[in-house]
Amino acid sequence: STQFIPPFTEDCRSDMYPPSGPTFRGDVSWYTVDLDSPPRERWTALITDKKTALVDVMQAIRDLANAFVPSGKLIELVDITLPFMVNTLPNPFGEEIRGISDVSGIPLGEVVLFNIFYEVFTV
Amino acid sequence: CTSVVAEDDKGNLLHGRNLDFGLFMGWDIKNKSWIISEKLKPLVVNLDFKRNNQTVFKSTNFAGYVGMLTGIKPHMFSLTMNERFSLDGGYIGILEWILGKRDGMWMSFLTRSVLENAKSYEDAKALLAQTKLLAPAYFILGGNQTGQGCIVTRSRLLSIDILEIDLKLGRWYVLETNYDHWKEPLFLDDRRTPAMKCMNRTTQANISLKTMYDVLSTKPVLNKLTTYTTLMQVSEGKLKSYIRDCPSPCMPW
Repeated sequence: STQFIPPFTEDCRSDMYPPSGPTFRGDVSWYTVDLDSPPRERWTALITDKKTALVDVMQAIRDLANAFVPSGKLIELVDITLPFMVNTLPNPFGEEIRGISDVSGIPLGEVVLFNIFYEVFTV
Repeated sequence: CTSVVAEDDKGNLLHGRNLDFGLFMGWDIKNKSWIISEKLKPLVVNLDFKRNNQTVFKSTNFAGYVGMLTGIKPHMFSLTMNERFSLDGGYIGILEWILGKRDGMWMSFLTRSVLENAKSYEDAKALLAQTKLLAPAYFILGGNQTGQGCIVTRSRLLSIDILEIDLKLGRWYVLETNYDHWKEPLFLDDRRTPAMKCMNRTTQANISLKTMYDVLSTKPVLNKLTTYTTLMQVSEGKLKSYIRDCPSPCMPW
């Protein structure tokens, strides 16, 4: 019974393709990542393009963390401790994350958090 | 998340997924949406990873995230990853990592190295099944030959189960949301039943990337957490993705 609660569930859709209408926000742009370039430089073009949106999502995560710990200590902890963790990450991931932090201007600890969020989220 | 690998009646493997993320991470009352899910949508990109100017693999990703959740190694295999909940979860892996026990791998770094380095479907499956992880996960893998489609259910240390496509048993697709396939999903979050109902109604004769998109567009498989849909076909090396919306009324998860 929990699987049939229209309008939150619906019968099988058809003719949704090609994507259009209210459930289709838009296409996705393509970028090339050159694995022959140094890890630190691989994401520069992409992050230069997406810097504003990345800063935006990190601010939303910061706001969420501060909602739990208003003193800001949680974010402080992330900014102080996670940079040390980047040294322990296997190659090329540590260097790539440094490069993203350089280009975006987002603190290194917060870029590390973004990249290990799957493991952290289980908390 | 919902991931599905299906074999059509010509033996092609088709792989589709909805990437859902942002549960309980802040609800925007005015817009009736999850804050983080909406903030992630502008970051969705398709990536073509090249070496010697040759495509090694392609992926749909969030800019700033160096691991992989969705990808294809053209003409070889396709791979998606869905979250698996377990008390023996990632926080234990992180604690062990901090304490210096670093023989496990971070989940999305494993998927990235499999996409980058695995030489075949079987090679990929072995790496995903046997590599020690920091957090549990589901890996959904499609290949380039008939019968090559599976769900690898992983704890941090073990491969608990591998469910494969088996045409002799009438299993022409495998489908994973976020619950072990041998258990009932949480009754408040059963996206599996509606998804499988639509796959069964589509039938193997009619399955295509187009009809797979229909299944992934059916509520609650499409929900407020869905950021993008990706469709992949290994035999053609094709990856296509679309940023999604789920206007109200729509299931929050």
